Amino acid sequence: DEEEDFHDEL
Amino acid sequence: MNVFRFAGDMTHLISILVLLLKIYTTKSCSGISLKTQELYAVVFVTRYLDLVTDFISVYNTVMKVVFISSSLAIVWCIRRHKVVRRSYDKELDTFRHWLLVGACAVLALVVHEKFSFQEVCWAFSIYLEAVAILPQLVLLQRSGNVDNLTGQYVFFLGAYRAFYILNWIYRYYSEQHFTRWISCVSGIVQTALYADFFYYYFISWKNNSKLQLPA
Repeated sequence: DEEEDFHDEL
Repeated sequence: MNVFRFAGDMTHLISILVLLLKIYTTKSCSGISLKTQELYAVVFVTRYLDLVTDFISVYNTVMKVVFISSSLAIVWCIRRHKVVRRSYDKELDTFRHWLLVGACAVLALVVHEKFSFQEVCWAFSIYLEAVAILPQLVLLQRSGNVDNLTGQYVFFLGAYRAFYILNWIYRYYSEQHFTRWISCVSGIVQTALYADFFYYYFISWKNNSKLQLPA
């Protein structure tokens, strides 16, 4: 999967 | 979102609520390291820079606001509250925590996912969180006896990142999601730092005795 550009974890 | 991550976030929230409860009910911050609280405030501010730019979910935004505001409120209480500040163990809380900040800043400038302001700050906050508990653990060793709420605070704080490690394992197998290795390595280091605290916490719980950390 493409690298997420945001951090979905706290 | 999975059960491990939700449990981790709730455990983290509980640790903050226990700390607020201790300060509010006893009007005292004895046994609490201001330096660890300051490090956590820096961790949350530098990690949640995207609070106003990236909306991920209501839950995500609410938790970020709670973590930032509670950590700043706790630092304010220990520094400024006319009653609470008197019980601060200033002479015991002597860890040179700005050294930790400097070391994590240098490391983040060298080791990060992308060389952007937000990503370097994120890596910095991950590294800093891994070591933020050190002043608190040193203070507990120096102050000898640990009151229940403080012990529970540290216990929940350590447990939350352990749940996150389970979350990363779960996401790896179920979502083929490769958590950023910076989070993984730092999370493992962070949880490992609590290992001896967990051991003595378990012993005190088993023997129903006062929590004593060896000096």
